[in-house]
Amino acid sequence: VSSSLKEASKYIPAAPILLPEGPWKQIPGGVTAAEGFNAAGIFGGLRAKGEKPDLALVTCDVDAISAGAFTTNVVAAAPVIYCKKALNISKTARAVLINAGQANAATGDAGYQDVVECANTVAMLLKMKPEEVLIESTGVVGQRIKKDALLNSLPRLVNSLSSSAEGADSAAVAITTTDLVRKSVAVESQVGGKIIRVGGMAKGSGMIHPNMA
Amino acid sequence: TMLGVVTTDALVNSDVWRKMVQVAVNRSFNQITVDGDTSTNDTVIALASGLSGASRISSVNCNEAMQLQACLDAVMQGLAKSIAWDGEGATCLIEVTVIGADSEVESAKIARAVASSSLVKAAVYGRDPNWGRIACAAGYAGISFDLNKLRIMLGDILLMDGGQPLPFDRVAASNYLKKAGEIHGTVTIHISVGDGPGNGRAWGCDLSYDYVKINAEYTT
Repeated sequence: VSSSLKEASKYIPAAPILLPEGPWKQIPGGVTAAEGFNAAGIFGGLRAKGEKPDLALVTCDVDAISAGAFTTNVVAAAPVIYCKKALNISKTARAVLINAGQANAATGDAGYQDVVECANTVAMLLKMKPEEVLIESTGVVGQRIKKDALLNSLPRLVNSLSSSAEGADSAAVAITTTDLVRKSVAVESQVGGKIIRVGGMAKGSGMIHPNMA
Repeated sequence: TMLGVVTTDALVNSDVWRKMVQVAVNRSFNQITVDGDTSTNDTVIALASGLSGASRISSVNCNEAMQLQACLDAVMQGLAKSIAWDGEGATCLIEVTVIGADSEVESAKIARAVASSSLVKAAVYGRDPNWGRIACAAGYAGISFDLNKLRIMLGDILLMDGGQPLPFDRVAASNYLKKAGEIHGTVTIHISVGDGPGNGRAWGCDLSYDYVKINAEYTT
């Protein structure tokens, strides 16, 4: 698993991260730098072509306090609608599943059912409640996700989860579309005299003018 | 589309965390632009495990909350800038800072209007220190300000002051843009619109032929 994550994380170079100055120290690990988080990115056969990793999962060992910001585009994608409902039902979450290749946007009721089925399958594999699994999708607008390929890849994705930096970096690759670099960063700082860590990953290169709320 | 996942081991109440995340999103991802198209899928999910052992943050108005907010802002800004840096066809990151408006929101709105301007973006790609286009974009942002207080700097070259265009070294200004493009670096545009307390920033990238090429081929 470790070697495949390492291979996946090296698929594209890391973006230069221009962090503002402040009382923090940059540390490796992206989304897995903070205590309790695991991640993985694998090739699930979702992209139109090539073998770049295209399926990522981030999990937390405990019920994590959750928050979300979502596009205000009226034609919101199925995963956006699903996540807003999930965050209204539950204040905590345990997992985020992200697929690249198809955006599952403008896909109607069938697209929404695809999201529900993916969340239910991840929840079953990880022994969580479905509303604790959040979903993000990116890729071609108007196309439904390649659900069979995605569902068949989930056991391998779950088995690849790792709290290592490679886990975070492989996930940062798997969420990209036309990006030329993977975007991942983590910092360590003090809050109330105790060390805390904040980390993250992102993707984006085109169709970029976010207005999230 | 932009997607983000942010994690922390800080211990924070749900309502406080949700407020902090939206504030950080407004100071970062909601201040970037590549092409002016707001996606159907833009999402940021932020999870707090509470496993750091730090004390619980139960109000936004305490020191600990401000310390965590600063870290959250920094991580999200670092990621947001990397998205603008990697804009399709981009050769450089454009950072627009606006000071002097009546509020952070107003300054941020002017900054984003300038960063979003196709004419400003194309001028940067053409290595053209086109102060007129920058002033024009600031002017149509929807925020009123006294034109006689408009000041524009490109890098450390003053192009306008007191609303008046100034004589400046065009070759040096163009070379500043050329150099940034050669190293995929950052072009800074600094704008002052008055004496108000509001400061804001936005990030974008230049507009190249490749943007059209990439998107003419990336079809549904």
